[in-house]
Amino acid sequence: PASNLGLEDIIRKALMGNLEE
Amino acid sequence: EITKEQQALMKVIADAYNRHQIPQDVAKKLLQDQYSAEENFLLLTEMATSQVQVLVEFTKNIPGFLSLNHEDQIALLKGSAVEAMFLRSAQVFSKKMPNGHNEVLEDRIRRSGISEEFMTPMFNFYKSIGVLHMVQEEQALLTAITILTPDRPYVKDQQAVERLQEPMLDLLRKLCVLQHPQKPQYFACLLGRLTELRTLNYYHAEMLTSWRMN
Repeated sequence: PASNLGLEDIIRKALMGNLEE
Repeated sequence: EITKEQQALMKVIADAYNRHQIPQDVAKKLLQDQYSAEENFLLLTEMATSQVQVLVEFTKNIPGFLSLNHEDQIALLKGSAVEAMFLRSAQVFSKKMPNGHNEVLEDRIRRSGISEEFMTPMFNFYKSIGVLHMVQEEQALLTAITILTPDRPYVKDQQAVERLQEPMLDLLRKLCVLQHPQKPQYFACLLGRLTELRTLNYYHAEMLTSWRMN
């Protein structure tokens, strides 16, 4: 789940638009 | 006088800000019944994650942001995420909510395990934002200005960031004069809040540690 990711991971994934992956 | 170009910029920023809000289902959970300390921790973590996602989606819409170096984009977001979150939360507290909702929210945060020494400046900040009665365009621009702070750690091309931030500052200054003609210090007050935000950001790591420990 996203809540287990660090801030930078969440940002990188959201920037790439693939948070669901 | 606000030029046509500035009006267009303001519309883009304000629209993006309004479009990207924390999903209702996540926000609603905050107002539901009692949670255990562990559930409360998970809920606030979920909120924080959601806020970061919303922040990134908003930031993508800031004209010129996606043309910055990719690592600089990440450095800007990483450096400003906490400040942008505090800003957004402050606006939630400033809004007129149905009776009692403010108290439920404040109580939930106060019982989250964060030490009192961090809690007080945070709620003081929320109050100091509340008394300004910002219009939505000002909130959106202030958030964009916070994100586009050139001297965040690890930002390589600071000048490119400055070139994006300056038009926002100019626009916000003009907007303040138009919206609050009776308060010539209003723009300076807003910039002062950014300094306050930096202090909150500075203590945020310690704040999280106290939260986890408790």
